[in-house]
Amino acid sequence: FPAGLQTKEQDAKIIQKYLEKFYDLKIDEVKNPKNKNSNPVTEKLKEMQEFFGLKVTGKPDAETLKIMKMPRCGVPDVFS
Amino acid sequence: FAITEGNPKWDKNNLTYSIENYTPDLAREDVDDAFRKAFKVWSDVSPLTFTKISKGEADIKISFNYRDHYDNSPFDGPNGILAHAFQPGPGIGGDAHFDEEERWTKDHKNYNLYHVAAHEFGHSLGLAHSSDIGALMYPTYGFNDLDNIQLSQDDIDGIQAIYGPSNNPVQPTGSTTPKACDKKLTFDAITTVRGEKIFFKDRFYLRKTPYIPEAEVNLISLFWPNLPGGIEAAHEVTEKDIVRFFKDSKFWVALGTNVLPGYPKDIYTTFGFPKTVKKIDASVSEEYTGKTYFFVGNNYWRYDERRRSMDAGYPKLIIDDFPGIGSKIDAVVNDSGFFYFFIGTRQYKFDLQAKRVVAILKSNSWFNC
Repeated sequence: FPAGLQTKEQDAKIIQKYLEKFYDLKIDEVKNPKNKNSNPVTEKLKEMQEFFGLKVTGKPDAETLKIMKMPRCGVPDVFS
Repeated sequence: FAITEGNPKWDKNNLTYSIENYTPDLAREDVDDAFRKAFKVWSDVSPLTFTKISKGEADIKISFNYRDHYDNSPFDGPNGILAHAFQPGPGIGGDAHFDEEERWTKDHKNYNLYHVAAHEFGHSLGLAHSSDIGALMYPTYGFNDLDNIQLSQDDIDGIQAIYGPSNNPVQPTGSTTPKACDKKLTFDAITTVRGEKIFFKDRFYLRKTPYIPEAEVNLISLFWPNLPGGIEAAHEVTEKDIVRFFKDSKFWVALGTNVLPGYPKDIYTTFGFPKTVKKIDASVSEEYTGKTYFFVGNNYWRYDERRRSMDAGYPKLIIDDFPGIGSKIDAVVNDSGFFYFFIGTRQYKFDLQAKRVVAILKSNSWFNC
């Protein structure tokens, strides 16, 4: 199902860019995590879900993606 | 609220701003007006003042920009990121940039410049994003009110934590965001909408969805951008797939999330209320009989949706036909043959067949608190 795959790829890009921009996700840490037991993307997703009062799963569920696609201010929610 | 890391702030209270360029989306005077009003939102609740200058370097420089505008934070075209602003400081500090590829408006259409500007100026003054959905400093765009931004107490606490209280002898107060499990929670109105219940309180709605454990709280404007806050009564007419919203002597009709054109209309012409009725306290519609009940003070009216007229013999006293229900109902909603009357923090489950109250519940019993 190519359409679905494309959507998933697009969503993955949206998630990555969103977390980089607003939650200070470092792509180097994703590639080479300091702690092998924790995934930086999951941790940042949890942070974002907590901020927006969503169910904290660390997974990019529909509600999380909905918030990520909403128009917003470009200032990050958290600081490095 | 959150203050920008490092607590940056202006070391003076009298700040200047300049408008470096104008968007073609609006008349120049509308842009000026949007920014002036946006600054006023903050000067009303703090000791800060803002003066527009056209010569010399202003503390807060405002501009509309496309894509990469050489500040290391390029814009992304239509939607997405709408604007950004820098924390207090010299040079670029305090400056506010707006994405020129957005359509800027002075009404409820996306995106209202006054509203976005008021948020950005919060950053210019040292505020970071708040996680309070009702706060102006919440990071996503949610349109509130055409004329006046109602700051939440959270915003006021934030700005006053940085700059101190307002010089006004009467300290301003803001709205608070309702919490579903607050024991003191009361509602303005409740309606069903295509199978689910929506509860209204001030600028917000609450609803229980299967996706999240707690009730969802969000701005009414998210679903119905052109509805005002403070809806006083609402009901769904399932047969027509419409929802009616009432405030003062006006009402709006929505089909799904679309408020139909031509509204608001007055309640007198459409429903035949006498002019003595200034507002509707609560309303509910019954699918099977096609009757809609309007509760006003200690009286109620019954409207026939099929004949499109008020039934004869009304108003009647609420107490006569709904024994156990006092006057002045906040909200009412129907569910499985019962009317649920909300009065203050209590909820009365009324059996329409037996004509009696069968249970008294807390107002927020629907939220699994």
